[in-house]
Amino acid sequence: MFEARLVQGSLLKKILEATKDLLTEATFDCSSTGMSLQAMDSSHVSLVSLMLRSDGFDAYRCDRNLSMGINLTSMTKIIKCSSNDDVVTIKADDNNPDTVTFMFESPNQEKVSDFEMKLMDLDTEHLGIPETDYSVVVKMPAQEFQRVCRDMSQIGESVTICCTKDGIRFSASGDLGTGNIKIAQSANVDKEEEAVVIEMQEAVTLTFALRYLNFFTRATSLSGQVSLSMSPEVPLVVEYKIADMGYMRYYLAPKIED
Amino acid sequence: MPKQANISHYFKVR
Repeated sequence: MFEARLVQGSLLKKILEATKDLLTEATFDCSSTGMSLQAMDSSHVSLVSLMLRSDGFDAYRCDRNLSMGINLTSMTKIIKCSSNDDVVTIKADDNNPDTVTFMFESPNQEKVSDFEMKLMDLDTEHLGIPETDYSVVVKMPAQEFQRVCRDMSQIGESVTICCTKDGIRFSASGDLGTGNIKIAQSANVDKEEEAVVIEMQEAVTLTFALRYLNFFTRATSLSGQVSLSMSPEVPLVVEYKIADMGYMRYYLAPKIED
Repeated sequence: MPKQANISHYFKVR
């Protein structure tokens, strides 16, 4: 028996929005620790990693480990049938292993819907992600990062991110010319969410495909802040924390000189 | 032109 109840049901809409450009299907792994998902995009350039800890749910029961192969397009159709203030419960029954049920309850309990969705048999590969001490970790407002990625993609297909202790510089070039956006570390901020904080061991310069960075920024509604972790010659980690529950992380392989 | 690397080049299949 698996049952996970989320009063803030709209969170699932945000999570699906945050994966839609990268994934069409994925396996949700459910265990007593929580629900997680790890999947590469179809071109194997990036990796999506979602963690929703069991203690972040309003009720959670998972008697045995369970892998649910889910067509995310189908799940999106079903989750769209919920209202933003609905309580969502995800259920899977051991006697019926080929389906998952989504139950939506209106806050006043007057409307209750349930949708049963067929599961898929997915042959997914899990990648082992090594623990890494990153040379640079930048925390910045998620909306600011979204804006930078959008603006840089007006200029070129790639962005070079250069991070020093003074700030983070995004540069792009293309047929029309070049663009640079430099964001300094905040001197002092009233609101933590508006801060730009740079933790640095050594300066790093890396180049990434803007197409993917723009896909990642679909997660902006999940968190006020985003963190960018970088080390020379390894994938960038873009992390959006999901309050009191876990995270949505994206790993993006860098562009490397031929 | 720099080339796009593959993510599984960095993270091994478990």
